[in-house]
Amino acid sequence: LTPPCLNYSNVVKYMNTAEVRKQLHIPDTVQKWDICSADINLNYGRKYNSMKDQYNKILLAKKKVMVYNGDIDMACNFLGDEWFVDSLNQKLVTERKAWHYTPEGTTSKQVAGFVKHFEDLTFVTVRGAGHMVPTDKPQPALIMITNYLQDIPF
Amino acid sequence: APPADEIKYMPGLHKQPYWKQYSGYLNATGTKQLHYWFIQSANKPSEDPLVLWMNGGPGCSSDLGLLSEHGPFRIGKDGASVTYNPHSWNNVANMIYLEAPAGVGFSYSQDKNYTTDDDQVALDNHMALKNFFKKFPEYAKSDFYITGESYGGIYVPTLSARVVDDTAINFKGFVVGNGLSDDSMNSDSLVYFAYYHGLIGDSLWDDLSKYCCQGNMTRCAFSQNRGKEDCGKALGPVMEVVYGSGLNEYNLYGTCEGGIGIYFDEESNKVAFTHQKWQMKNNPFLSQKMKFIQDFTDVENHLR
Repeated sequence: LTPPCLNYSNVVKYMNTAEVRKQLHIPDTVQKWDICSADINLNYGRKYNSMKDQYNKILLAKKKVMVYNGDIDMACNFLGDEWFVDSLNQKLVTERKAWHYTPEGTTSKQVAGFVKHFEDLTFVTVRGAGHMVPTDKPQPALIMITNYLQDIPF
Repeated sequence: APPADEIKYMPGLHKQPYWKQYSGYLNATGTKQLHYWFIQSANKPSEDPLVLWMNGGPGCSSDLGLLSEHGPFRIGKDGASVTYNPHSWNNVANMIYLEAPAGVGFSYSQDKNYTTDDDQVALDNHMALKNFFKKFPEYAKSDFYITGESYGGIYVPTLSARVVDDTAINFKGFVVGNGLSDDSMNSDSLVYFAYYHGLIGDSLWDDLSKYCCQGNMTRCAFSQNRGKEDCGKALGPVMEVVYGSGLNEYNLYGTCEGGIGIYFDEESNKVAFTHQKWQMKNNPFLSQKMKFIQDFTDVENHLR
């Protein structure tokens, strides 16, 4: 079950070398490593069509939640997640606005994406990133997770 | 920390890291053993938060997140050399990468029973977490976050909904990246996304509006048009351009590195889909069509 258009053959090769398995303490009896398991995927029992109840439970407990989206992904596109976040009806704290970063080796501030703050809930887009945001936009991704963990305003 | 789990040497890496890393197994329910890879913070491990990361699928490995997304290592094209990622998230957090459910990556179950579901996965991951804190009691009081992407959009909130009730864990919140949050919203918005990004034209958009939308709705519920064949027919080309035209569905402006979403599998003599089948699964016309194609045998003679 290799996801289409992605090539991780280098990672598969690395993870299956004897030396790597040994250093990771993987017993010889354990299967070869692969990106995804078709067995699991095809026999998986989905129970939920929406995560609304789970989000509401966490938000009611006053825990902080962040939803982020690379804005050129079509597997889980940003618009659907923005609709979902909006549908939770949390109190809006800050209107949707651009957030910025300064690319390394430059001094010019660039738009990293857009952000909308609700009470205990933040929705962030990362401009020009696909499904795997930290792969596509590593610097903005690190800034984003740092802001979240350390309560730094975007 | 368990000394037996410490990774003493990272193959392919020129200079070994100054921070510690561990790899081993965590007990889940029954005979399930979930593989974890724990990367200590490069900053202040005792003060920095503890972050669990889960990739999606369902059935995909979180170690791919470590080695290609926000972990400290990048694997070279040769599959042997390793370099450092300067934007690793372990610059600010202690990171746990958990391969779940059992059967994914190096995780396994001694009874070889790999049938599972959302609730079972949440339970198993919770048990594995408790086992992690047993192995690493020094992190029991750390601020703890659950994060993930894609189908992690289901894994993360379902696990969080359990962990929030567990007073032994200092749970602070969760993060979902490009996650599956709601099937209908994810499917419906994709049609707007395709139109707004120029993947479909006005003529098809007019048909979609005509056959799939109702006047009093603020948004068109493309995925919910039960029994409306014209709507299903109009949606066909949208799905085709997104998943079957050679575009990279994970990165619209990126290159397609190979592997197509829909192909003929010679082993099973059937049409196989490698893309996630979340979209439009509630649209009866499209799901029926998908099932028909998937169940079709003797493909070579009939499905050219």
